Order: sequence, then C-alpha cells, then structure tokens
Amino acid sequence: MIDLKNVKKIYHTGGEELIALNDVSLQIKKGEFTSIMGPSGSGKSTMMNILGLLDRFDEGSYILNGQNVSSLTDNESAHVRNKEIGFVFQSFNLMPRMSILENVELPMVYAKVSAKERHERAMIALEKVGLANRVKHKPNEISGGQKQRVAIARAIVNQPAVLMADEPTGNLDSKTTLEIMKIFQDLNADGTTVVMVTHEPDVAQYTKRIVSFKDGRLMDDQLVENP
Amino acid sequence: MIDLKNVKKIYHTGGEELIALNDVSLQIKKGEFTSIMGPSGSGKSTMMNILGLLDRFDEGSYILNGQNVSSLTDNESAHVRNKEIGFVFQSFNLMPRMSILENVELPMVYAKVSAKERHERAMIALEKVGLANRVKHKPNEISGGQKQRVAIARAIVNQPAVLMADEPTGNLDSKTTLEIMKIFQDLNADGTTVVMVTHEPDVAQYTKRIVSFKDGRLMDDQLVENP
Ligand SMILES: Nc1ncnc2c1ncn2[C@@H]1O[C@H](COP(=O)(O)OP(=O)(O)OP(=O)(O)O)[C@@H](O)[C@H]1O
Ligand SMILES: Nc1ncnc2c1ncn2[C@@H]1O[C@H](COP(=O)(O)OP(=O)(O)OP(=O)(O)O)[C@@H](O)[C@H]1O
Ligand SMILES: [Mg+2]
Ligand SMILES: [Mg+2]
Repeated sequence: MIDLKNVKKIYHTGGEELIALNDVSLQIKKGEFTSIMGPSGSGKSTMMNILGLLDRFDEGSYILNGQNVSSLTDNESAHVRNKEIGFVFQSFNLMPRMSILENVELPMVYAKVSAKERHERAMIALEKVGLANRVKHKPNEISGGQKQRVAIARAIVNQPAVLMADEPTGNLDSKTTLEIMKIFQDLNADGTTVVMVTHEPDVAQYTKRIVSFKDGRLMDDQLVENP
Repeated sequence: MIDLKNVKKIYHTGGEELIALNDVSLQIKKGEFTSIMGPSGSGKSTMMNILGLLDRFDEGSYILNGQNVSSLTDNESAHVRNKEIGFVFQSFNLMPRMSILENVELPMVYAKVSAKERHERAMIALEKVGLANRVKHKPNEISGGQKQRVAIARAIVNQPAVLMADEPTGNLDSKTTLEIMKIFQDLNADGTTVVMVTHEPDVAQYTKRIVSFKDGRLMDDQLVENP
C-alpha cells in the first residue's frame, strides 16, 4: 500500500539546512496498523505530511496503492488525497467559520456526493466519535478534545484506503482515547490501512507495529505482541 | 493566591444553554502545585481561561493574589494578567509572523523591559526548554512539541506569581515531558504557584495536588503522595 524508498527532506530556514528526513525507507502493506513514535522534532509530522501527499520531498520515491506519487502536481495530489487518504492533523485544522457538520461533510463535497447522502454519512461519523449533539457548533465553541474528535470524523467519512493520524489521542482523556482506538481498530478490521503518530506507549499498544524515528532516521521497527 | 467561590459559566450557542462550569469553588494557596484533570468537555479549559482572566463568568467571585478580579475591564485584566500570570494555552497561540525569540520577548515588551534585558531573559528561558538553537525560526517552521516549548518559555519569562498551563506536555515525548515537569517543579520550589491541566495521570504525579472535573463540577480533590 505504502512503499517509501530512500526519502530525504531538507528544510532551508534562514540560510541553514536541516535534514528533517534522512534516507527513510518504509513499507506498509494493505491492512496494516502501524504507529510512528519518536522524540519531539525527530521527523514524525514531516513523515506524515509526505505520506499524506501534503508535502514534497527532495530525494527518493513514494508509491501509494500501486501509483507512483513521487512528483504529482498540486491538482493530482489533491485528487489522490481526497480519494485515498483520510488525514487527522496534529493541530486539528478545522474550518473556523463552518459548523461541525459542515466540516465533516467537506471531503464529500469535493467528491461530489449528494447533499442528502453527505448529511447521513456525516451524522454516522459524528455518532461514532460521540459528537452527534454538537453538529451546529463552530470549532471555537468546543473543547480541544472535541475538536480532535471532529477531525477524526472528517477523516473517516470518505472511507479512505489509508487513514493517517498525527497524535489523534493527544488531547483526549483515557476513556475517549479507548473509544477512538476502538474506532481505528474496527476500521482496520474492515480493511483500512491505519498509520498514526503517537508519543504514548500505551496507545501504541493498540496498534500492530511500531516504527521509531530519531533525528530524521527510521531507527526501529517492531511488531506489537498481542495488540 | 486563588480564591474562587461558586463560579458559574454558561455558554449560549444557537439558542441552547450549556452550563460549562457549575457552582465551582476552589482555593489554591501561594506556592501550591495543582493539576486539574477530567474527561474531555468537562470544563478544564473553561476553568483555566477564567483563572487566567481571559474570560468572564456569570455568577460567583474570584480573588487573585488578594485582589477582587471578578469584574475587571479589559484593560485592567490585561494589566493584571501581564504582571501576575504566565499562561500556556492548549493550542500554543504563538504569533505566526514573529520569530521564536520575538514571541518569547512579547510579555516583556508590554511590561516595558529594555531591549537588551528582553533579549537576555528570552534566551535564558529558551535554553531552559532546549530551544536556544531555533531562535530565528517562525512558529510554522518548528514541530508541534517545539511550539509548546516556546509557549512555555514565553509564559515563564516575566517571572509570574502564577503559572497556568493547559496541557503543557500534551504534544511532548516522555523525555521532554520530564524536562518540562522539572522546570515547573523548579519554578514551584522558587515560590511560583503552578496550576496545570493534564489528562495524563503519570504527569499529574509530578504535581502536589489533583482536582478533578466532571460535567462542569469539581468532583474530587486529593493530595499527591510523594510527588
Ligand atoms: N466558546 C464556547 N461556546 C460554547 N460552548 C463552549 C465554548 N467553549 C467550550 N464550550 C463547551 O463547554 C464544555 C467545556 O469545554 P472545555 O473546553 O472547558 O472542556 P475541556 O475539559 O477543556 O475538554 P478537553 O479535555 O477536550 O480539552 C464543552 O462541552 C464545550 O463544548
Ligand atoms: N516548515 C519547516 N521549516 C523548517 N524546519 C521545519 C519545518 N517543519 C519542521 N521543521 C523542523 O524539522 C524537524 C522535524 O519536525 P517534525 O514536525 O517532523 O517533528 P515531530 O517528530 O513531529 O515533532 P513533535 O513530536 O514535536 O511534533 C524539527 O527539527 C523542526 O524544527
Ligand atoms: Mg509533530
Ligand atoms: Mg481543554
């Protein structure tokens, strides 16, 4: 499903060069449930942005679901993203002027789904994350954890081939964390490939494989025993 | 230091009323180190915004460091906040167009500190959080955890009477979490009152007292054994 080879990503800031990803190779098969761990600044979000076709890289190649996506145009990336990838960002990225319901419907608008079907599927997703009673609210009228749950609902609503999540349980209490990890496990059991960043070992234990980053390199790769 | 009595906060959204804080009374003495826990949506950030004079409440009273702050004007709140309170938000709230260094200097600009002293004190704070090598970067050029560390540096730079932090270690790996909690413990040992929201029991163990919210009410209040 995901075949990354020798990927290098360099940031140029104020005359300095920072190698954010250094010769990273990673294969994730269809149906896997992989977590990405590593210290602050080790390259996890950079990796997720590249996997999610939100950012380009300087060297290497990326094949997603059989298609070479190493150098797509912006339009082509947007099209593949909408069709194949559900993305939960580290900083929510909800549209502040739209209601919760409209935010969750957004990926389906791009995919030209009918208004009636959008509404139904958005409500199902919001019920899954426990927020069906907040549909008329705006993002600045809900708590941090609630924003994150809206972001998750939005990411699953187009039934993506791959669900990518950067710290999806970062702002959630333990009870909600369990509920969200169960949703991810159910999606995975249905065939969705799931890749998530987490810095909490307890959360990684709900996944099936843990890859660890350090200073922009992939340093470790382990299966989880009894996920 | 903090004396909150019978505080009630109601949000009115689209015709509905939500009691976000319901008859909350809380006393925090000078020099305490208190963590606030509770499920997603239970009122923790609402509580922190009121404690930090960033938001008003509908009933009750709030005395901060001997001063009745229940109904200050916006200018008066800004003045008390800048002088007495260091605040770390749940969503960083850094100025996107300023450099890291300028962001950390900002509270001192308001307090009319000289440019030379601002620079020195900002560098000391950034070294404490391990980011002295990122001073020229902008917020969108650093990782999630790095943003949070900049926010912490900014909160401590005016040597506030009370340091308030909403999920300060939320996006940080375990090593950085320990470093940040040690900074908070050092500040507390020097006499700073610290109040922080966390959803992680391990992190709350570094504090001295845990108050728990549920559905907008204070439900529990325990000292930590052997912090
Ligand atoms: N500006 C607002 N307008 C309307 N309702 C709000 C607003 N801010 C918060 N709320 C509601 O008030 C309740 C408490 O929110 P709060 O942000 O204090 O929760 P929290 O304990 O910080 O949650 P989390 O752990 O998810 O960050 C929630 O039900 C939320 O939807
Ligand atoms: N837009 C950018 N411009 C310049 N440097 C960047 C940019 N984004 C990230 N970096 C740098 O690249 C490195 C990796 O950042 P990244 O956001 O991938 O880390 P991370 O593992 O997600 O960290 P965290 O756990 O703190 O979120 C960091 O040193 C960061 O400062
Ligand atoms: Mg990150
Ligand atoms: Mg909150």
